[in-house]
Amino acid sequence: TVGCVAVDASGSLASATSTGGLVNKMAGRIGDTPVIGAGTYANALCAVSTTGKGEDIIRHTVARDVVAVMEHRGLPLEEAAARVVAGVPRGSVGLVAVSAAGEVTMAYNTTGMFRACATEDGYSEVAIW
Amino acid sequence: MGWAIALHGGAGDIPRTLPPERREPRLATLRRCLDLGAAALRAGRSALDVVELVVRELEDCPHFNAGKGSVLTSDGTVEMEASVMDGAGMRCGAVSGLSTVVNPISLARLIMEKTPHIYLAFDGAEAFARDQGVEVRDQNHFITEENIDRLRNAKEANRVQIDYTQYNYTQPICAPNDNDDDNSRTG
Repeated sequence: TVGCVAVDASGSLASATSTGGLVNKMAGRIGDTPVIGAGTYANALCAVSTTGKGEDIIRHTVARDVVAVMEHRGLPLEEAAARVVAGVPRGSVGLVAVSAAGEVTMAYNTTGMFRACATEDGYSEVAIW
Repeated sequence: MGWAIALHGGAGDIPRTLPPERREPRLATLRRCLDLGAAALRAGRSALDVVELVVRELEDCPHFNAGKGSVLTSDGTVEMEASVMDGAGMRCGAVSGLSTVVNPISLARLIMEKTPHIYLAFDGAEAFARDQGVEVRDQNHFITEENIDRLRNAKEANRVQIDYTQYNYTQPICAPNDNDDDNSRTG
C-alpha cells in the first residue's frame, strides 16, 4: 500500500491511498483502502492514510477514529493517532496523518513502515523502523 | 500554521536485516516523492493536487504494492484499489477491482469530481476509465517476478500476506474462527 496526506498553505487537507491488496487474496476481496473512513479520511481537522491488514482497519474504522478522537476528546494529532493504533491488533496497522495546524504523525504497530514527512519549518524524515 | 506532508509505502514485518538492494530503492523513492510533494506545496499547489501527484509516483514504482508492482490474487490476477478524500467539503472518490488502469488514484479523483457517486468497482470502474480516457495497460504491465514468487510461496503455505510481512504475521486464508480478533496468530 502507498499513501499520502498533506495540508497546504491555506490549511486545506487531503488524503490519498492506493494498493494492490494482500498477496493471495481471494478474487473480489475489497480491503480498507477504498473504504472511506477506514483506510482513508480527511475533513477540516486532519487527513489520514493507513496501511496494513485491511480487515482489521475496517473493523476499527482507523482513519475516521483518529479524527473522532481529536474532535471529541480534544487530543492533539499525535496522541489521537497513537491511541487509535494502540487499539488495533498488534502487527496490523500503520498510518500517516497531518492536521490543519501543520502537525504530522506517522504511527504503526507493525515492525516497521516505509514512511517520510516534511513540514514548512524545515523538518523532514525518511525512515523504516 | 504551515504546509506539511507525510507519505507511506506500506507497513508490515520489515526485517532489520532487509538487504540494502531491497531497502535503498524504496527509501530513494520515498525521498524523491517527499521532495516532489514538498516542492509542489511550496509552489502553492493544493493539498488535493499534491496527494494525487505523490501517490501517482508511488504507483509507478514497482517496489511498492500499488499500481506497477501490485501483489497478486489467488488467481494470479491484479485487483487494484485506491481512494482520495478532500477535507474541504469532504468530497471523496474510490475504486476497486482495477486490472488495467495505470494510476488508480487518478481514476478515484475523477469519480469524485465527475460523477454523483463515491465508489466504482470492477467492470464499471474499468468502463469509466475508458470513458475518461485514462492510461491503461495490459495486466502484465503490473506484475513483477518478485510478486509471482510471493504468490507461489503464499499458496504453498495457504496464507495471505500484508506488505513486507513474513509468515509469522500471516493467517490462514480459510476458516476464520471465534478467536479471529485476538493477537495469537499475529506474533
